[in-house]
Amino acid sequence: MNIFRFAGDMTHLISILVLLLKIYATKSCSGISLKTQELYALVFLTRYLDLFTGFISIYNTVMKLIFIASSLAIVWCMRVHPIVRRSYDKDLDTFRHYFLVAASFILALLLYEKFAFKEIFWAFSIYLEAIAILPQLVLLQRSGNVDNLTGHYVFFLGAYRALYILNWIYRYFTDIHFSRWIACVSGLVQTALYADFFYYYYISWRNNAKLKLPA
Amino acid sequence: SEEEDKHDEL
Repeated sequence: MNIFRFAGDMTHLISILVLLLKIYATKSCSGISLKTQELYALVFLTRYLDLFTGFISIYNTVMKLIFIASSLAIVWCMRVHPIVRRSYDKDLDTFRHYFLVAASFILALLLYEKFAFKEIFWAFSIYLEAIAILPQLVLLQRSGNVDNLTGHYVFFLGAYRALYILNWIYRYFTDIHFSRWIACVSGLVQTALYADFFYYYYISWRNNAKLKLPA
Repeated sequence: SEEEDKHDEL
């Protein structure tokens, strides 16, 4: 474990806490893409298949449980909770996310570290996580002005993988066995997708103005 | 070794 990865995990956790805060405090999920949340639940469920078979550390197991439980809880809130589900922007959240799942799965069958059940699903979860934010970014552009908590949620979500890139650079130089090309390349693509959001987030912070993405 | 290909990252 290194400081970059720990900071990345904490940033990821903060993003989830900010989203839970938004939903709990405002009893609303407006501006949040249910499709992105469903994709994240799928990412965690397919990546942490070894949750009960492998043991790395208490921290690793606890964080996996938190990520799986929180992502399922958010999807439940947006689909089932009688008050929250009413504020879901169903007619704006129209990204065909099934294509993202299919593309990631096909790529995982072609590009993997080892042709084994868990490895294929691990690679699938890595590719899917890289593009899972697309429905959310499209929804932000369509819904015009973005409320603060939603903006912070997306910012921390993008920042966590950027910290993981620093972690991979650090491990590349310090850990001779280290070779995570699948995670590294996907992580770069994932972070690059946030580039324009980060720019508009910075502008809104610098001008102390409401976050606004161009249509 | 078994250790190497275990995915230790979240």
